[in-house]
Amino acid sequence: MFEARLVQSVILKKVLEAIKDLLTEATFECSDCGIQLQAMDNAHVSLVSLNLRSDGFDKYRCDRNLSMGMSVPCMSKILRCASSEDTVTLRAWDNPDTIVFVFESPNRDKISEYEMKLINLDQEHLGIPETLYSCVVKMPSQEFARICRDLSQFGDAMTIACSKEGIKFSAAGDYGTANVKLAQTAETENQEEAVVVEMKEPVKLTFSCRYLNSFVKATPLCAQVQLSMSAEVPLVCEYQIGEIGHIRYYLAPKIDD
Amino acid sequence: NTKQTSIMTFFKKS
Repeated sequence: MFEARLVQSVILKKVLEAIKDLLTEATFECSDCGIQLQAMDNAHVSLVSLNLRSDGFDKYRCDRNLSMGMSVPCMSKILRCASSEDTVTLRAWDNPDTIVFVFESPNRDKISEYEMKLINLDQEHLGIPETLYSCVVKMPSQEFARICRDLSQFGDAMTIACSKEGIKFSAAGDYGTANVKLAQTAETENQEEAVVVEMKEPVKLTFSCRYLNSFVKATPLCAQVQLSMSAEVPLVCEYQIGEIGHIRYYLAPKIDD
Repeated sequence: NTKQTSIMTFFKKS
């Protein structure tokens, strides 16, 4: 049997919001360690990697490893039926063809059950090589979301340049150009507002704005986002999910034609 | 002009 309970269903609601732009279906791998998902978008430009550790759940039981193929829009619809204060329990039997979502109100006077059919997916699993990145930037996630939104008005692509001075985002298009520079913040008490650059070598890479604007749908999950970059390899855009895990987005760069 | 690369160029099937 598989059973995973989260007192804060809002976490799972936010996770679905963070993946539903990119994925239409995905296999959730459940094991003793927790729930993992790895899936590419349809165009194979980006990859989403989600990890929810079993010890982050309020109750977790997984008697045998399960691979559950799920429709992301359907799962998203179901999670929209949960109130943010509800507790959520995911439940499936061994060799399941359905998964059940149970939502309980805080005083347990309302219990809702939604059963969703699982789908058979033959998804390709990719090996992500261990990489030491040339630049790792931590910055407020809302600021990153805002920059992605603002710069995407100017062009389809955004260049991210990281140096010891800080991080610079730029876009160019028919209307003109846009540049936003963020300096590394001094030691600050408010870590959520900090911009921290760890740089071994400067990096300059160009990425599709459309994908970045999908990644920033994860903003409600975490006050900070971590961007890891090296020349000519995919960007890693990572959000911590409370004490339970993380979501990482990998985005293939655009290169000169 | 830039062209979009695929994530599969960088990460191989495992």
